[in-house]
Amino acid sequence: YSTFPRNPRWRKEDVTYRILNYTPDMLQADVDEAIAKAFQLWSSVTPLRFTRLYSGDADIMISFAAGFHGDFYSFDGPGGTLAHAYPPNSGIGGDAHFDEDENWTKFATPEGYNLFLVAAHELGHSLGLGHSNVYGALMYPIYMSRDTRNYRLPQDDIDGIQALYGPPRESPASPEPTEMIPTEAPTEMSPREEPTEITPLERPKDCDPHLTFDAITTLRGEILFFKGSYVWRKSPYFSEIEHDTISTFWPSLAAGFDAAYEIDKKDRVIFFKDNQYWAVSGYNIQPGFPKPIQNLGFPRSVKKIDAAVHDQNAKKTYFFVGNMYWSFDENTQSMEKRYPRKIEADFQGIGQAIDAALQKNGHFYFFHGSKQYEVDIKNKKLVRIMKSNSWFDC
Amino acid sequence: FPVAPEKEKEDMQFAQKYLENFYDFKEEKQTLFKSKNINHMADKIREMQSFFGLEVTGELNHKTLDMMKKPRCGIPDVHA
Repeated sequence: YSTFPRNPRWRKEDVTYRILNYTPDMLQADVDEAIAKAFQLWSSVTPLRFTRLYSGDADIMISFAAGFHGDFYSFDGPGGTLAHAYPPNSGIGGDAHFDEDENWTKFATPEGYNLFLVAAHELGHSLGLGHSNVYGALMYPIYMSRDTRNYRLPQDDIDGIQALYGPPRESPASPEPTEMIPTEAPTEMSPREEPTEITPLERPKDCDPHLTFDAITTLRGEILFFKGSYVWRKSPYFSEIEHDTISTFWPSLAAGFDAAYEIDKKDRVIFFKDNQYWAVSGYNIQPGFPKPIQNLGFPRSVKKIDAAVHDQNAKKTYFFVGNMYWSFDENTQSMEKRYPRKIEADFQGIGQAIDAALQKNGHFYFFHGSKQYEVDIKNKKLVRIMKSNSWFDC
Repeated sequence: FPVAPEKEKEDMQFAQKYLENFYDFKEEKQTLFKSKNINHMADKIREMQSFFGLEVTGELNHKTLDMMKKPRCGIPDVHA
């Protein structure tokens, strides 16, 4: 990544923007959405918050223009230069201009240029980033069409913008700019929709002895630990525990999962929250979800579940509710008869409710508070008791 | 096949404009030595080739010209 000479950046966290005009190529609502999504990319990895204004002067003024448009860099007709933007400063500083002679599109199509992708790149300049020579980085100067449905900011761009502004504050920054009533002065942004009390204000430290988890699952060889909106990610591909938020991977899923498990043969992870469950494949949420948990065969009296774990060999999934558990046969897609049963009846030494469950290396790991119980899957015998965060090499 | 002479001149002018826009190339009008300008431009071509991970030759070859013709952002890649 690179920055401009003397590293110009905004000396404040609340930055305003205004869309001055629109391209006839797209619906105005789609232009608004593309720009808002572009800002969200940057706000989700920095302390910055973006507020849209409808009148007056904003830090970042966004406009579409063709040919000569009043600055020293005239546009050049279709192709060639698509857009440009100025580094942070007063006046034209921060402003982003898009060449109206291009065909702007909402989706990545060969016929046009995806406004979200180009806007995200130009806003990088508006925030102080220069061009990157890392192929595939958002700040790479050449336009590259790609699927933007689950677009994630590449690491080089995250490193660059955090070199200028630092990481997001501990409590998740509000990723979406809110629509403002035209006023002269920006007003406070509305908080995000999720109930914040389930998310500790600060991410608990990895080695906090009291650390507990809402849900834990494997995912393509990694292990994801969930607490509120926070995710600890343990991967065989990198040595450090990586910290993310749920919205980084699945922006449309609310924080605070109850349970999660992976069916690795189908490359599918199932998340549970209250009386609903979702299926995801990597970053993609499968169509047709969420579904009510009753679809799985739970009685109406079960409003939510505590934990879930999948036994790859037996092709069975165990669901834990209070001190009882159910067994779901993945082949027949139905709950097994003679359930629910008492957990303790089959898993010796585990008599209390379970927060989360994990299946790894031929063992189940049942988490309750700050303890986890390692159980041999075959004989269901308790092997040992460890701290819940022993996976973090504390 | 070899490029037609007229096309070649056109390509050179396109490349010069590209390097002026994005690699801070300034043609030295005052210089008496044409070769100095050509060397200066070759330096800039090398800089652009290095940025994009192309083979660094200083020559306006096909791949380099191809890269110059891709749609892109109007901000320079290097800053004066």
